[in-house]
Amino acid sequence: MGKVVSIANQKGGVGKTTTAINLSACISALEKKVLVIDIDPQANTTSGLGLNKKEIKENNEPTIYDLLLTDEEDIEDYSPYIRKTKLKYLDVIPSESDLAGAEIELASVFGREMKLKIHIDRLKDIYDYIFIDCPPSLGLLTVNSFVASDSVLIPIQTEYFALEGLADLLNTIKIIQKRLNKKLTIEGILLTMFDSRVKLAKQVANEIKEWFGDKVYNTIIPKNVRLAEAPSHGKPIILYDILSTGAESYMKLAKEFLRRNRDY
Amino acid sequence: MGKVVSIANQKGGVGKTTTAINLSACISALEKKVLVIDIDPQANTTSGLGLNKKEIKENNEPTIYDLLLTDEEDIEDYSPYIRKTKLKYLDVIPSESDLAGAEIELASVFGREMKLKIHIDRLKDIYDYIFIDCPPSLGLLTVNSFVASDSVLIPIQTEYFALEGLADLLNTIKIIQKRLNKKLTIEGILLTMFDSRVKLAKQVANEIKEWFGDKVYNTIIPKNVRLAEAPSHGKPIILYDILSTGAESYMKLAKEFLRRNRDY
Ligand SMILES: Nc1ncnc2c1ncn2[C@@H]1O[C@H](COP(=O)(O)OP(=O)(O)OP(=O)(O)O)[C@@H](O)[C@H]1O
Ligand SMILES: Nc1ncnc2c1ncn2[C@@H]1O[C@H](COP(=O)(O)OP(=O)(O)OP(=O)(O)O)[C@@H](O)[C@H]1O
Ligand SMILES: [Mg+2]
Ligand SMILES: [Mg+2]
Repeated sequence: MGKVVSIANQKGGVGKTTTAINLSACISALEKKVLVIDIDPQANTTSGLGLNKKEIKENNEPTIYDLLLTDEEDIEDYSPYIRKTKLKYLDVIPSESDLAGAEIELASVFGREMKLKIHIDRLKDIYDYIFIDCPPSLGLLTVNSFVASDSVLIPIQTEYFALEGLADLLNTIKIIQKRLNKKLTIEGILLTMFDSRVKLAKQVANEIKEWFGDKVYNTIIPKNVRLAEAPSHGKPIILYDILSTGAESYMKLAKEFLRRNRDY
Repeated sequence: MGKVVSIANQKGGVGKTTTAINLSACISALEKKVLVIDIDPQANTTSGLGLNKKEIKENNEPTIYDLLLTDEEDIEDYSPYIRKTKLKYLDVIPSESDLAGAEIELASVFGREMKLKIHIDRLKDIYDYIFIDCPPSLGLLTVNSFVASDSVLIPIQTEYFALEGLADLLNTIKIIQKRLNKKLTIEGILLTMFDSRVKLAKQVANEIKEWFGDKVYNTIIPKNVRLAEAPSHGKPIILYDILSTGAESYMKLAKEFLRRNRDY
């Protein structure tokens, strides 16, 4: 029975997509079956894993947008929605820019918060782990992801605005736990883009560790330009530059993630 | 008659808030009357200019959220919504986290795209410039900002995902121009967090200049940690560290912005 993890933080540019792509790639390299779902209209996980966004749009290929607007009774087979990647044990359900309109389209639909969960519950048996890359907001798409998930992994940049937004994120998680998904927990807090030479980064990191204790991963992702270059080649870091500190730190994170789930 | 400029890019973490705070602060230092409106539920511009988000929430003080849900006939006087800052010619209309629910609340309201414009049109005569800090999405809040604006200033980080998102942003601006606001133009493209030692940054910068020509500001904002420190002190960079490269570059941008508007 697969575990479903949302990768979320409404603060923009904190490393959600970079973590979704590279943590799922590294875990699949450890021979676990992984599905990553892109529920951000920017579709950065989609292109970062080598899929062609233009082709998906021109050929009208099915994406997460179509899935959210379809009832589960109407789907026999999910394979048209699931794409292969350059890694054997990693699949992806892509996103597209039309998804930006989904929040308004879903706003008045019955059971609008459950539109993702009804499909994920049918995919859980095929994968060991399902990761969902969320958009930078606490709107209906992120709420759908939280309702469908077992836990939330929170990437956080060690800067002031990122720290400030945590209270709102934790609030939203509490509300979802109370009303829509009792079992939702925090999977962990991941410090990203960390530059140990910057005083502010160390201060913010210390504050987060004080606040969250052992929920904070021991693995810290350093600033590493190879991580920013890899998406333009459509590859996760372990295929773009396996010797980089970026690849090393995400591999370390994958092992820590599995150990915390007693699966390594 | 004041000019209204949206500061927008659906890509997260590209410097929208940092630009909204510091460009408006620098222009007000050149003795133009400036209003900055925070329409992002994260309310980073609100706290970055020294307002206390907790107090606003506890005392139930009026914010942009209340304004969007109120008709213009019901407002005699806008002063309860407008706050003073540490700079004489800079005012701010704050945001709050409840705004995250506004997109769903407004979705079925008549004239939902015009909810901001009806108020801004009554404020235009009091200010020389009105800047609007947008959230990282192309949803109803950003659409409201585009409908209320004369132009859009696009901060962009010199990285791959930021470049990839530009096509969707330009598409949205075109749709708004066609259907809701014929006069909307692009104010300019601002390169932010630029590190001249990074090859990727130079490559992306060159691509943007080829694409946008003289729409790209000559002023480039360098990576400068003082810009990331200033918000935790609730001050724009010119009050936090006037001698920093961050302060220098935003002051240069303010003059270029005014020159392009034949106002300097
Ligand atoms: N550890 C790192 N070192 C260097 N660059 C990084 C690192 N992590 C992410 N980046 C780069 O920083 C930018 C922001 O990261 P990313 O897009 O993953 O964040 P995000 O939270 O998904 O953003 P959004 O809020 O827009 O969805 C990207 O250009 C990415 O390539
Ligand atoms: N030129 C710069 N040099 C160094 N740090 C910067 C610079 N500009 C912005 N930052 C920092 O980078 C982070 C992202 O910037 P900012 O919050 O302004 O982006 P944004 O586009 O408003 O993000 P969001 O999409 O979440 O609204 C912040 O922590 C900010 O302090
Ligand atoms: Mg992302
Ligand atoms: Mg912002």
